[in-house]
Amino acid sequence: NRMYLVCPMNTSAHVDPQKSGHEVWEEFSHSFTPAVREVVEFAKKIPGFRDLSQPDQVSLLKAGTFEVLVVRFASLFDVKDRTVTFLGGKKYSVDTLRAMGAGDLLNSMFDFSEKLINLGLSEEEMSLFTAVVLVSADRSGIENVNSVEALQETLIRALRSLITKNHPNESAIFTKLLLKLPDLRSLNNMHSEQLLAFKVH
Amino acid sequence: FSDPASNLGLEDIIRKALMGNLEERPE
Repeated sequence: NRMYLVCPMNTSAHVDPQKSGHEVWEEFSHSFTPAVREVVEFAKKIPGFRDLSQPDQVSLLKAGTFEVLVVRFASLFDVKDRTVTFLGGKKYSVDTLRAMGAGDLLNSMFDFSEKLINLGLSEEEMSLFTAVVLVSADRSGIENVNSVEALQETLIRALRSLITKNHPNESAIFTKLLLKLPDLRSLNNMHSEQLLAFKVH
Repeated sequence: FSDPASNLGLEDIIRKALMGNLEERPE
């Protein structure tokens, strides 16, 4: 009954069988913590984010960190080669990950990454899109919905303006980007279910 | 399992990073 960690936020999918469940969890946590801190640092730089109440900043980050990481690490999923590169640099084929127990979430991540990368966004566009992903007024636990909504609208307007300026002949890109938001929610839900299975295991 | 972020320990990491807790940062 070997155990594998098929999330690319790990350094490797292989788990040392000598390690206790707690040690495995600690190692996993150690892997993703720097990435989470980077998301927080990114959020701090979003104009207006620090003006939100502190509980709302925490709620947005709690709810949206996974989705931001999905956008940020879309390039780990190589659609052409059907491989996933883990943060430690190890590359696994889809077949290998499937044999390790990866399920529907893996396919969904590939679909999402392919569609996002195919939009060919610049770094600036991707960054603004990521800010829109994070600042969503309908996350659970938001106290001051109006403030978050106002910031969200400002960010969406800025994204639309930037996309329109950079892609004058591709007006559908902005719509396609907004349609990625429910896709990310869906991935987030699937991921939460996987986490539950992992914790139960 | 309504709060996966808390279960992962994310909330603690997020709070510390938001407060700029330098002691918690990796070297």
